[in-house]
Amino acid sequence: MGCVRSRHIKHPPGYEDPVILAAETSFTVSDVEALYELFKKLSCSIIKDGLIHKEEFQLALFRNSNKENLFADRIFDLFDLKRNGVIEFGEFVRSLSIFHPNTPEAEKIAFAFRLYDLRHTGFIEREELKEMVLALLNESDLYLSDDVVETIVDKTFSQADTKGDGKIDPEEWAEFVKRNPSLLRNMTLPYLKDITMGFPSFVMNSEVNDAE
Amino acid sequence: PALMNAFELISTSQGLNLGTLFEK
Repeated sequence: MGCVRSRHIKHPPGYEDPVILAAETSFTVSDVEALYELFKKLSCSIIKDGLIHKEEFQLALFRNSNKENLFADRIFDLFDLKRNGVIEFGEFVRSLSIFHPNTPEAEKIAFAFRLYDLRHTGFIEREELKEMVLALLNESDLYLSDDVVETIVDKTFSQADTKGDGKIDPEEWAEFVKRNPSLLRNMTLPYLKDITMGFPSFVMNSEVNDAE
Repeated sequence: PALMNAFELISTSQGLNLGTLFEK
């Protein structure tokens, strides 16, 4: 239903008014409409219900709907704000807004913290960090001995865990990122500033009167 | 790699490269 192009217009569950989404995010109304073009494509790539399922997200990221990846799973779970197993349009826009160049750095820092807090304890713990390093090595077909992995994790923890209590809290994380700004590199997608250029067909499907 | 920050290593994951979503 949500996959049929039509001007009058049965939207899928989770569709939200672009005007409201623009007011609550870093996007303009036109940006949100352009994102809807992308959303329609992603949300109908496998299961044609106008919602992004995990397999569709994996297909878009990896060109492979079966590719398991810890970090893609975390991103999917964070985008799925209602935690109902799918990404709706409103969730898609609100979450992507964090990656907009104009979004305050504090929001990006907070999102990255939640991303790495695998077990939702409110802290990034040493075991979580090691698990993520091992996942990255596995994904990259890289081999490092356990001693080397331990050294990397220990060194990073000694720099980030300034209170020395064996876990990284949000305040320590924010300070660590300020000292290592490259850690936020993939939290900004410059392309989002020009999203209407990527999906010019949004003009044809716009439901918003230019005068609004 | 032994000198690398663990989070820098992690941030190279393909799963965190959302730019891929916009590739045609």
